[in-house]
Amino acid sequence: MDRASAHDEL
Amino acid sequence: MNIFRLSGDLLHLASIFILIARLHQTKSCAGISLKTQYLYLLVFATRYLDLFLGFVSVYNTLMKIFFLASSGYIVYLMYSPLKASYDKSLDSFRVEYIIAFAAVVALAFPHKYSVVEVLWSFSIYLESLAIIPQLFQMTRTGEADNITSHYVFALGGYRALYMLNWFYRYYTEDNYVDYISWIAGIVQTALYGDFFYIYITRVLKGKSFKLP
Repeated sequence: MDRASAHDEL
Repeated sequence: MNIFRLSGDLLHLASIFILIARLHQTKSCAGISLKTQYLYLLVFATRYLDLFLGFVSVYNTLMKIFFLASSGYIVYLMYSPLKASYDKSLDSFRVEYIIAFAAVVALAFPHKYSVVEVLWSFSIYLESLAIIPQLFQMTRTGEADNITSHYVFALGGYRALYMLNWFYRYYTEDNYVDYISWIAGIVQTALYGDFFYIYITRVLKGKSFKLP
């Protein structure tokens, strides 16, 4: 998973 | 999603409701830092640009819209209808330093060099420091009314729960780690250290928030 695009938190 | 993150988000939501209720009930924004509220608006505006770029979940989208709208509403309340009760001389922390620091760190250590990623990093670092003008004002005046201290406690509690969430995610999601969120989150939670102590030893025992 691309960490940088995984902004799933608020 | 896990219980720590959900509780953290709900506490964050609660903190905003507490603040709006406080502003409505007292019809005054005395004791609340407008600078901190401006910073939160800037935090949400720079982080939630991704509303237009991708979809995570209905929950995620609704919360983002709520945080953007509520922070805009709070700034509006303090700026317009409640302006007379705002004492600028007490809210004297120089936020330029916070914004400049967050910008420099965001430019130095983003996950990736793109406009959205740098703005995202900026918003994370900015959020970690955004409470400083509020804490500074409480330290300066030496006191806060109870509902304001509940507000600040809910905000700090939300961040503390997010740290538990990251521990949980690290162990359950194949060593998931987002070092920017972690570092900023630890700094942010640490900033509340003294406040938590006074809140627990005084406010929870029915006394007012007063510095010794």
